[in-house]
Order: sequence, then structure tokens, then C-alpha cells
Amino acid sequence: MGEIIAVASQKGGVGKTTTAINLSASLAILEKRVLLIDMDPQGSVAASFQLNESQIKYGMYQVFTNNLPLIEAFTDIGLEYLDIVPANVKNEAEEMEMFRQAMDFTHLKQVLEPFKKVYDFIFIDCPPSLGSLTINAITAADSLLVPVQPEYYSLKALGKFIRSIKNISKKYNSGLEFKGFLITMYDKRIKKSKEIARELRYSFKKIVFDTVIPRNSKVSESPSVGKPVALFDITSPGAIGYLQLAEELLNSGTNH
Amino acid sequence: MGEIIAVASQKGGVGKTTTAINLSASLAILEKRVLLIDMDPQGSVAASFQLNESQIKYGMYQVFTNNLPLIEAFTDIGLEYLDIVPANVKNEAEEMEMFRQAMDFTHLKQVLEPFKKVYDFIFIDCPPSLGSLTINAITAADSLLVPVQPEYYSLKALGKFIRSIKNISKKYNSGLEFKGFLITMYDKRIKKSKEIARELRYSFKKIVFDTVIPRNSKVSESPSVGKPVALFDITSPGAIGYLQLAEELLNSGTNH
Ligand SMILES: Nc1ncnc2c1ncn2[C@@H]1O[C@H](COP(=O)(O)OP(=O)(O)OP(=O)(O)O)[C@@H](O)[C@H]1O
Ligand SMILES: Nc1ncnc2c1ncn2[C@@H]1O[C@H](COP(=O)(O)OP(=O)(O)OP(=O)(O)O)[C@@H](O)[C@H]1O
Ligand SMILES: [Mg+2]
Ligand SMILES: [Mg+2]
Repeated sequence: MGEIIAVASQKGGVGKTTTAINLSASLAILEKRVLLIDMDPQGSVAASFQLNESQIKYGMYQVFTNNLPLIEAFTDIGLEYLDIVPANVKNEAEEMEMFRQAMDFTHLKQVLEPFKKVYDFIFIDCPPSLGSLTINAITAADSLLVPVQPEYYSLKALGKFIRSIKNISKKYNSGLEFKGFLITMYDKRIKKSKEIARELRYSFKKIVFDTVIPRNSKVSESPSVGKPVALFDITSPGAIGYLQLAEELLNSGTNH
Repeated sequence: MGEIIAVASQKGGVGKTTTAINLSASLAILEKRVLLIDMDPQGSVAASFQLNESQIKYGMYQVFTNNLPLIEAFTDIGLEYLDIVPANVKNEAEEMEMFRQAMDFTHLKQVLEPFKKVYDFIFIDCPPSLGSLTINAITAADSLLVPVQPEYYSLKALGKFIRSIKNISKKYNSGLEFKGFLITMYDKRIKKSKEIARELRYSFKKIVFDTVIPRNSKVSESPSVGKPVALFDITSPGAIGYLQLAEELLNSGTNH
């Protein structure tokens, strides 16, 4: 049975989309069957594969507002083991509409359930908020992966975020497991970066991934050519980082 | 009469809070009277001044959910020309509540109106979304400042964001002016950074601030000591950048 992993954080710009894309792609390279769902109205998943709005007919917007069957919202990106469902939210009115429809917090869970038999992993990219879209993802997920940038605001935001996740999972998904914190954009030249990463491992001990994703310009460049970093430059520190993460995920079973 | 400036972007982590804090502080150093409002449930403004939850009694949460007069939600941070109102949203239930109360999109405008006589500038830090909290800020604002990180996802998100802003301002605030795009975290060592900054200036011509804020570790370190970067290290490229931005804002009148 496939595992549903929500990639979430209320803090913006910590590498949720980058992790969802590159971890999915790395697992697909290791011949795992992966489905990637974009629950963020920004639609960065589609942008990562250079898909423009005219190429996308359906997405999670239609799944939530018109009860479109999920399979009809798949978009082909030409990768053998990776399928994606874009967000396809065109403007703020549609965002509000999807937000409203998502007040049924179990909607995504029901929609994804049948696909657990078909995929080894289902990843959900979340928006930077604690609203109904993220709650849907947390309710549907088997486990949660939280990217953390080793910077003050990102570290400071964790306490409240984890408390909220506990509240949400107690109410809607008591079986939710915590996969771990993933340190992203780590820059060993910056003293503060090292300090914060150390503090994170000290306070959260076992639930921080061993793999640390380094800050690497190939990672931020790769979406501009529509490829995951492993297909853009397999020798880059970013590509190696995400492949290692995929291995660590496969070796760790359900939880660290 | 004071000017209300919303610092907004749907993209997360582009430097909204960093800009709201450091531009406010730089203007206060230039002896302008500034009020800073945190409309982001993450509450990064309070974190920037090392205020913890127990020190904050009231914030924008109470202003929206209990009709608390704004003046009662001020928190003293010991800076002469800068006053702040934190967000003070403690958990996801309160976030949902504030979101619901903010469906009256003119609430913030009514609350801020009397304070335009007292302050030269009122800045509003926005969450990374297009929901009711951001719409309140756009409806209340005289002008909009949009930080942009010179990276693919941030650039790609602009088109849709600007379209949405135009829709929102047509409906709720036809007088909204566009102050400009501010390039943040610019790293001259990264080829892509230069390319994207050039592309931004090419497509948006006059409405990009001349001042570019460089990536500078003093900027990301300063909130961990509870100070704006100008009070942390006035000689740093980040502090100089934000002081130049304050000068540019004062010299430019209402619009570029
Ligand atoms: N390891 C890395 N090295 C360099 N740049 C990175 C790395 N990871 C992410 N980035 C860049 O940092 C920025 C933020 O990452 P990303 O957009 O994935 O974060 P996010 O959490 O999904 O943001 P949002 O909150 O807007 O959804 C992007 O421009 C991305 O390309
Ligand atoms: N000029 C800069 N140099 C170095 N780091 C910076 C700079 N500007 C911002 N940062 C860092 O980048 C991260 C993102 O900035 P910030 O939190 O201000 O963005 P934001 O848009 O407010 O994020 P959110 O979408 O979560 O509200 C922070 O850790 C911040 O310290
Ligand atoms: Mg994202
Ligand atoms: Mg912010």
C-alpha cells in the first residue's frame, strides 16, 4: 500500500515545492511509482515542469469545486514513474471558492484513498498557511514532512506549527505520523546556519532527517528549464542531496 | 496625511516581513513616524523584536474578532518613531476565526483611517496568500510594495498575482497605487539572479525600485537579536540597502 506524505509548513519559501518535486522525482528515478498533488493555489508544481496555464485543462480546483474524478485531472509530464495533478487555480476568486469547498476537511482523503493501491508514494505540496487546503492535506496524509530553512524566522515558526498540527491530527487524523524535519538551503559558510541546524537537531533529536539539502544554485535554476534537479544536473550537490533523501526515506520505514 | 503601504506577495519567503521591518525602521531612523501592522498569522513582526507570546496581550486578532480599538493593541518596542501592532494569532482555530471575520474586506481600512493623521507611514505585513487578510490590507492601502526574489518561482508567480491585485482593487479600492517591485536577496555571484533581475526591469520597466536589496547574512541574523538590521550593523550591505530604499521612497513621491 502506498504512503501519502504531506509536505507542509506555514512558513513561506522554506522549500516545500522544491522538496515535493525533487523527492518525488528522485523516488521515480529509483523506480518507485509516485503521484504528486499540488494543493497550493500558487501552482508552483506546474511551473516546475514549464507547464503554462493553457496546457492545463483540469486540476485540484475542479476536483474540489466540480467533483471531477482525480484521474481526469492528471497532466502528462513525460516521466515514466511520476504523475502529477496541478492546482489549476486561475485567480483569487477561484482560490476563495476552493478554500470554501475545502471546509470539508476529509475531501482529499476520500479522493486519494483508491490511489494508494496504485502508487508507492503520493506527495502533497501544501500552501504556506494553516487554512482548509493544508488541513485537507494533513487529514489525507499518512505522514508529514516539514522542510525547515536554517534561519531564525523558520525556526521560530516551528513551535506553533507543530502544536497546530497536533490539534488538527487529533481531530481529523489521529494516525498521522511525523516523518521528520528536513533542513533545506543549508549554507555551511554562514555561521548562523550551522548554529540553527545544530539547535534543531538538539531540540528535536531523532526526528530530523540525516540528509541535509545544501543551498545550491542548480536547485533554483532547474525549474526554469522544467526539470527536477536530478534530470538537470545529476552531479550537483542539490541532486545528490535529494537522491540521498529518497534513499533515507526508503530505508527508514515509516518513522525516524 | 500619512500613507498606508501594503507589503504583499502570494509567493512565500520573498522578504515581505524583512522589508516591512527594515523599511519601517529605516524611515523611523530618518525621523518619520511609522506604524507597522502585522496581518500575517505567523506573527513574524513580533518575532523580529524578540517578543514572545506571553509579552503580547493584544494584536490584530482581537481587533478583528473582538472589535478591540487598534490603540489598545499597540506593543511597545522601545523605538522612538516606530510603533507596532503584532498579529497575536495563537493557533489554527484562531487563524480560521480571524480569516472568517476578515470577510468584511473594509474592516482594516476603517480601523486605520484615523491613524493616517498621526503617522507619516503605516506599513502592513501580509501573509503569503490571496485570502481575506491580504484583501483587507489591499483595500486599506494607498499603495502596494511587492518584494520579488530574483528566482524562477517568484518571477513566475508575478503575472497571476498582479492580475488578482487589479481585480481586487477594481472592486474594493480603485485608488490603489502601485509603489513598485523590490528586488530582494540579490546575489551577484549567481548568473540566474542577474538574468531574472534584468528580465524584471525589462518587463516592468519603471515600476521596479532602483534600490536592490543584496543577500546579506546580517539581514537574516538581525531578527535573532530582536533588532532591525540598521540597528544591528549599520555598515552592512543589507542595512545600507534598506536605508537607500527609505530615501528612494521619500524622494519618489507617490509612484515611480
Ligand atoms: N537547496 C536549495 N538551493 C537553492 N535554492 C533553493 C533550494 N531549495 C529551494 N530553493 C529556492 O528557494 C525558493 C523557495 O523555495 P520553494 O518555492 O520551493 O519554497 P516553498 O516553501 O514551496 O515556498 P511557498 O511558501 O511560496 O510555497 C525558490 O526560489 C527555490 O528555487
Ligand atoms: N536581504 C536578505 N539577505 C539575506 N536573507 C534574507 C534577506 N531578506 C530576507 N532574508 C531571509 O529570507 C527568509 C525569508 O524572508 P521573510 O521571512 O522576510 O519573507 P516573507 O516573504 O515575509 O515570508 P512569508 O511568506 O513566510 O511571510 C528569512 O529567513 C529572512 O531572514
Ligand atoms: Mg511552494
Ligand atoms: Mg512574512
